Amino acid sequence: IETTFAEVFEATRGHFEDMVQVLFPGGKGVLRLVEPDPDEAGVASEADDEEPSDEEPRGPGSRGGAGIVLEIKPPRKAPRSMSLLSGGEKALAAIAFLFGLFLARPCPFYVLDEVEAALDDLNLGRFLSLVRRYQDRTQFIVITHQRRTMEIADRLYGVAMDADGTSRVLSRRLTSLQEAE
Amino acid sequence: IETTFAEVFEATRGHFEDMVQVLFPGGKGVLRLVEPDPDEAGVASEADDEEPSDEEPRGPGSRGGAGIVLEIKPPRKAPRSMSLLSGGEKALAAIAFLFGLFLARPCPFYVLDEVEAALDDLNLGRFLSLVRRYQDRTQFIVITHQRRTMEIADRLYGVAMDADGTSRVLSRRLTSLQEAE
Amino acid sequence: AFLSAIRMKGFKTFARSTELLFERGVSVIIGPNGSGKSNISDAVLWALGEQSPTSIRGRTMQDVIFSGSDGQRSAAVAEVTLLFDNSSGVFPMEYGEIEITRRVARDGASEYRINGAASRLLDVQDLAAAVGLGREMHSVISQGKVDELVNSTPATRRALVEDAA
Amino acid sequence: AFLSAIRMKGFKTFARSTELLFERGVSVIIGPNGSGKSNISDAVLWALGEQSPTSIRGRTMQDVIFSGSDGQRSAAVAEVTLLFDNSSGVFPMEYGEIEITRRVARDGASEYRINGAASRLLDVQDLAAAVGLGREMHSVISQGKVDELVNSTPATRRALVEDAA
Ligand SMILES: Nc1ncnc2c1ncn2[C@@H]1O[C@H](COP(=O)(O)OP(=O)(O)OP(=O)(O)O)[C@@H](O)[C@H]1O
Ligand SMILES: Nc1ncnc2c1ncn2[C@@H]1O[C@H](COP(=O)(O)OP(=O)(O)OP(=O)(O)O)[C@@H](O)[C@H]1O
Ligand SMILES: [Mg+2]
Ligand SMILES: [Mg+2]
Repeated sequence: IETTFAEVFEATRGHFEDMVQVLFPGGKGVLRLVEPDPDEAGVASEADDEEPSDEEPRGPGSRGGAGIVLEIKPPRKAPRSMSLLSGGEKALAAIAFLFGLFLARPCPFYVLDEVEAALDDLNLGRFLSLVRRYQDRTQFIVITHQRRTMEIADRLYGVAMDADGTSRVLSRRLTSLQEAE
Repeated sequence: IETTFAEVFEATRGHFEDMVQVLFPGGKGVLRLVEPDPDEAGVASEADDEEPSDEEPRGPGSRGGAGIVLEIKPPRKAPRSMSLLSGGEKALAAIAFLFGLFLARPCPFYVLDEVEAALDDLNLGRFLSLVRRYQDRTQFIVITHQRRTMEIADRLYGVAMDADGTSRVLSRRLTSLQEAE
Repeated sequence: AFLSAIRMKGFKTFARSTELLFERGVSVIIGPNGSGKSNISDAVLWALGEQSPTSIRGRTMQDVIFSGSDGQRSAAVAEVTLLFDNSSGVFPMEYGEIEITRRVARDGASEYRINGAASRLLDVQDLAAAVGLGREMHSVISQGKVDELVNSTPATRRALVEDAA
Repeated sequence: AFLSAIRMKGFKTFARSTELLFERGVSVIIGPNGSGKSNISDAVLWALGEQSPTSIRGRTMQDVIFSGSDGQRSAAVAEVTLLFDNSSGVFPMEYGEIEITRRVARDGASEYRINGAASRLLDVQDLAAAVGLGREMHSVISQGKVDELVNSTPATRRALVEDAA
């Protein structure tokens, strides 16, 4: 039953690379382990690896252990610092990592609050195709303002602020999508 | 030519309160000056005023001077900590403050990068009405994914990633909105 | 396993007793700005033992208690119950249904119950950890926070994978 | 006064010489994720003297230099020119047009020109300050940063009003 970090990491890595193929067709994704660096600001780049710190014991066996670095090369572009990615590219990369983790070790449910807000039409379609692909394997609870996201719902919930300043919920099946608006 | 902080603050305050009437109809907005508190995390609330710090000289004449606190009471709700506001409410409050500053002291241009992403249909309409109302008094350069925002453009610019991985710009007047998509 | 119901009372804008029933598959929550959608997501995090008020946009833990509106007096207590279907036995308990309840009063004391029995925060956290929801609770992505997976440190990302292991 | 043109070469994804011509009123920039829209906004901030690489999503100042793609070699230099119409005399200079240029090479040295004349960063910042664009540059709101006005400290908000004064 107990799985090691190495096993889960390997599974996550493989699935993450597959997810990048879906979300960044023609692009490339990499997950790497790196020695812990207390100064690392969290942005993946080659420069970080050249500045190992002596303040913390290193190696996967040490407390904290090796950190996980994410790298994305969008199609046609050269790989570079993750901080320079666009709003939509960052959201997509995060979604790829989340689904990578999911495929390695599914959680029973996911609550996604407007995670697709920065995505353009094409990328929104790719994200929605992932949710539809895996909707039989886990439960997705998605909060959104996007019409196309509403369209993939099995069940729709409308939340409203009542006249007395408190929240009220109406729950409908998708057939009443028209009424819900 | 030189105006004092007090004059600009007063003008901003008055305009901010008006903007809140437009963006939160039935709600209320307040801008207040408070003594500088080095521990203040930046979230407006009554509690902060009860914990003045002795570490920094006080009063509007001191270095740094009194800070500006923002408070919003959305319609039907009781006023409370700004941190608890929703994504859309925070964006609206920020837009109200920006336009308050604009009406007090206009800048020659504003670049707004997806500032309306969190707004629902009704609030998006209120934001767009402000941009239209003041478009003769300043220049707005708006980056967006929203169709309704495109519709208020005098001039539309399409940016695309070329096959060689570099950006390319096409500029069209609004009459060619259809071609731009 | 899946989340079959969320019940809230006195929690943020859900002053009155509210019940959301879910099924497997895709549930989509919509509504105007400020209506309470993200408050539902906060309720899930909170009931699973979230200890940092800022993670649910508050400054103190009591910020989750409905503090009144133009039309309603403030509440004395906030309570959230999560009901999980456990027919697949994913949760390490004998029950077919797992009910987790968290409650806080104005004086700040939090109470937890699992299937009606008074429990400690640690028991709730252990239960969540058993289904891969560790302390990072990565399966709940809050509004504006999707970038975190990309912006966070390598150590944080490691913690997510460790939770899953 | 208004921004009548932005010219970029070697700046982020704008490897090739690019010119955007603007007029008064509302200009709207659209395009797919990652196409370069926010890079245009970064170019405006940068040309006005932005000193913090993180404010334009970089880690060093040279991060703005086009660093190559599948189809193009990297650039040695990044240059941005902003052209302002000054017929209303808002800018404190005698010219009807104000041209501000910033340039950086791989070794990191930034050069500034105002109407063709070599200038210092301070001169560019003074010019920007004269039209209310102080160090906070509040009139340029970057992606994901609109909340800052609400989340920032009272001192930051004061600085915005001081800039305007
Ligand atoms: N303890 C509380 N008592 C009363 N109201 C509260 C409390 N905590 C938060 N609120 C209110 O809840 C509202 C925010 O709700 P929420 O974040 O769920 O909105 P939302 O539906 O997600 O909106 P958006 O679409 O803008 O994200 C705010 O108006 C806030 O003041
Ligand atoms: N110095 C550089 N050289 C080459 N490419 C760069 C450089 N700096 C940034 N980029 C690239 O620019 C792209 C981001 O562009 P930008 O943020 O303008 O996109 P956008 O059009 O705003 O997209 P979105 O709609 O997702 O916000 C990233 O792919 C990034 O890698
Ligand atoms: Mg929300
Ligand atoms: Mg962008």
